[in-house]
Amino acid sequence: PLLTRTEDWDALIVAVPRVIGSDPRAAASALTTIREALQIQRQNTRENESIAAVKLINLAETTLNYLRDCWSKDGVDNASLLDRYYSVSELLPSLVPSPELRNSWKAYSTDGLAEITQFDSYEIDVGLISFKDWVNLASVISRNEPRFLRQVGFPTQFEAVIAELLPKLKERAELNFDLEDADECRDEQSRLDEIADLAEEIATLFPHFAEQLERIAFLARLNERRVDGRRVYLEEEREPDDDDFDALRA
Amino acid sequence: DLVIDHLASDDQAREAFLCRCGLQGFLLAL
Repeated sequence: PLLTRTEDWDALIVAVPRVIGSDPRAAASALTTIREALQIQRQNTRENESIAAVKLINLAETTLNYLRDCWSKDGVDNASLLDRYYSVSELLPSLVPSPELRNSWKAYSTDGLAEITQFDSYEIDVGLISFKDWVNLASVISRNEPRFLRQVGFPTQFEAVIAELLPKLKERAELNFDLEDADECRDEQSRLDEIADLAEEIATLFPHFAEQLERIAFLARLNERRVDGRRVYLEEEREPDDDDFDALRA
Repeated sequence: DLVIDHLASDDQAREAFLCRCGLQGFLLAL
């Protein structure tokens, strides 16, 4: 009911920069909503020629163009937002260009790869947060703009640094920490899950190391099962707190 | 619902709203 005339659509299109600037989650929410609207419109083929259909495409293009300008200048906010950008672009009659990725790639690579040299496999905290961001960015680009990755020599140019990570990641995946309560076990389980997921994601990007990485993912999941056993044991063995126990019994 | 009814029946108010809206207004409109 808020978009009845051409002027309403035009007013909404004019508001795109304001909307995106209005909230840190705005770009993600706006892209999700536009994608849903485009998908619904595709199903209603009869409405394809209506003003609303044309204006919705116009709105989507304006949003993508605005985001592309912002990101080409300042870098992409995050990989998942870039993924949404590409998924909206696929629903448009003419493909909009990809954002300029060079600045983002450089920033993500510098931060992400620096973490590999700092990674300590004997630390319980895995870290590797920027590295994961870089891997996620590479995944999104490899699905949507693989030409760019070839241009920056990915994956060949990055194999040496990944080779440096593999033994350390394997060591961490197999490590047994002294976990003293069920919560500590749960935290370690989620860290091991993350290691397994990360190894699997790197495997899709670096086929050269796929076998080793799948092995690391397997070891991490095996270790996670072991920790789960420890958690169950600790939960069963745990002495109830005296006061709570008496109160409950009473 | 009252606000939407009002905006739906007033072209100028609706246009002004859409022109100035933030994220919530945008999502509501779409």
